[in-house]
Amino acid sequence: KFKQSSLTSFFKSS
Amino acid sequence: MLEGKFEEASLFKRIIDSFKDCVQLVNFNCNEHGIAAQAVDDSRVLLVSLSIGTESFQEFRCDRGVTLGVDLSSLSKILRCGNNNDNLTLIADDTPDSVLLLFEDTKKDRISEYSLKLMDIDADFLDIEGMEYDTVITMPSAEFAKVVRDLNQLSDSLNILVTKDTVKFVAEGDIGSGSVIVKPHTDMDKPQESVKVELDKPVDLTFGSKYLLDIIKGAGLSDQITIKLSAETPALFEFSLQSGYLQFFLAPKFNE
Repeated sequence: KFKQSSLTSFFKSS
Repeated sequence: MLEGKFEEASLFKRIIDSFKDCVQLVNFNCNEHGIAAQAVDDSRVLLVSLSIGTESFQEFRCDRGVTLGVDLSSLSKILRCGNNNDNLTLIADDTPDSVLLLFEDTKKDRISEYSLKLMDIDADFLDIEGMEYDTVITMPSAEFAKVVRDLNQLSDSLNILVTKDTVKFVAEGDIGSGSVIVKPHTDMDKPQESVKVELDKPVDLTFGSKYLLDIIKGAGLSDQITIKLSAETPALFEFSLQSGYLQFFLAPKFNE
């Protein structure tokens, strides 16, 4: 089963 | 003060229509280089990054940085009031409560003026610079849109596999499976029909179809789409403007 990842686990927020 | 005049309102309409369905509240940052915006969808899976360079405007001036916090559904209502080939000028002062949209029918001397109230939007900014990619695909945006629409009927996930000679799109669902293979080729007569694949490493990534359906709404902006992929990182889908771009960053799905 595929699980959707989130952008915030790749990009730092500022 | 911001004063940006589009020769045709249709350009700004098409830009806004390309991403108004995936994000609602957007800060437009205006400075001497043009207008830029970044926004993430509510699920934090899809990020939109827009840059409209000054060359996309017939006239542009912005002496001091101005931020316009806009509800895109409200902006769309106003944009529908202008005709596609009207001139459209966006006007805002240095600390604006509202932005003025001025539509001018150059043939009939009709001028319509709308004021859109601005909002304070507290959005965090994601640092998307400096990504490196294993493969870069350039292909006709209409062809990519068709692949996404077709394979979406089979599955809520779309698998993209890139090797040296092929780009393969695969969908596997309850009713069956489908795949489309696109091979690189150069069309001398119609360069916009060409498919180009630059490859450092083969890539195998899976994305949510519903987000890809949002992304292909940008296909009206540009004949070609550039897709940048790298293992286990968000993909970049880019539509070029005459000056500037509309980019979508999409987080992949992972096999658990």
